[in-house]
Amino acid sequence: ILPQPRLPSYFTSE
Amino acid sequence: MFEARLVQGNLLKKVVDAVKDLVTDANFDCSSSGFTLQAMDNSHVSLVSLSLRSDGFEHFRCDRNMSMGMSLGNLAKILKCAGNDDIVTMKAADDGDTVTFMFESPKEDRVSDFELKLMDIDSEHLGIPDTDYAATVTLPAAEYQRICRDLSSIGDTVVISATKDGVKFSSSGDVGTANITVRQNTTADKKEEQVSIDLKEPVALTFALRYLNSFAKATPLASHVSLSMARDLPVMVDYQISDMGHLRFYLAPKIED
Repeated sequence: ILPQPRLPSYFTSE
Repeated sequence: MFEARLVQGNLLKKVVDAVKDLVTDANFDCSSSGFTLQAMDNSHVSLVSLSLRSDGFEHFRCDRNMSMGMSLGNLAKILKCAGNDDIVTMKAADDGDTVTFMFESPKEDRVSDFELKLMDIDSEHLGIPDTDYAATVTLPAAEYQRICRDLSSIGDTVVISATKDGVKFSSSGDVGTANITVRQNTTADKKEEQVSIDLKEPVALTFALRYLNSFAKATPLASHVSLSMARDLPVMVDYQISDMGHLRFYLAPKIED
């Protein structure tokens, strides 16, 4: 099973 | 104060029904430009972004930017009490801790109001950069829903690969394998059956079907859905809400070790 990356690693925090 | 009157009241119901299983509680942000929501699911794997522009409302007034935290489950319960053709008006005072939903029947013979308690929600707001996607496929929303549902009975993940020949959705599991290819068809008799593929370069990404299936709950909102993909970036699943804005979902691809 491939790991599921979380979204905050792709988008910047505002 | 905040006041927004939406003639197509059932649109709000459809939006909340589309996101309530993914996001439990969320902040709705109101400003003079409109009514928006951005929220991640509990595990921070997917993101929902709703935008309803103020000019899409029959009447829209927002004196001061405000953020209204709501339980989407409770909001759905309230909106369920609205008639399908009802006009919905939302009202909130600047310093209040409730939001009122007023439902008016089209014949103006029934008016009801429901007050929902607001809640304080800590939420992380993410900046989503403009992205040059390698491929965008726009297909009928019902077709996307069917593909996700059909492939879920085969496997847990789907590989979506876009090439000049079309977009292939592939899944495999204990049962076996499945491939569904949709090809560009911009000459379909009915506009709602059209498929368009905007391809800059071929791209193939793997996604968890569980989330893609959840996004398909927005199907009643639009005739079509667009999937925009770029290598190593989250897919954007975009439902355009006519004359008003959009409901978008983001999900990061699974990465090979």
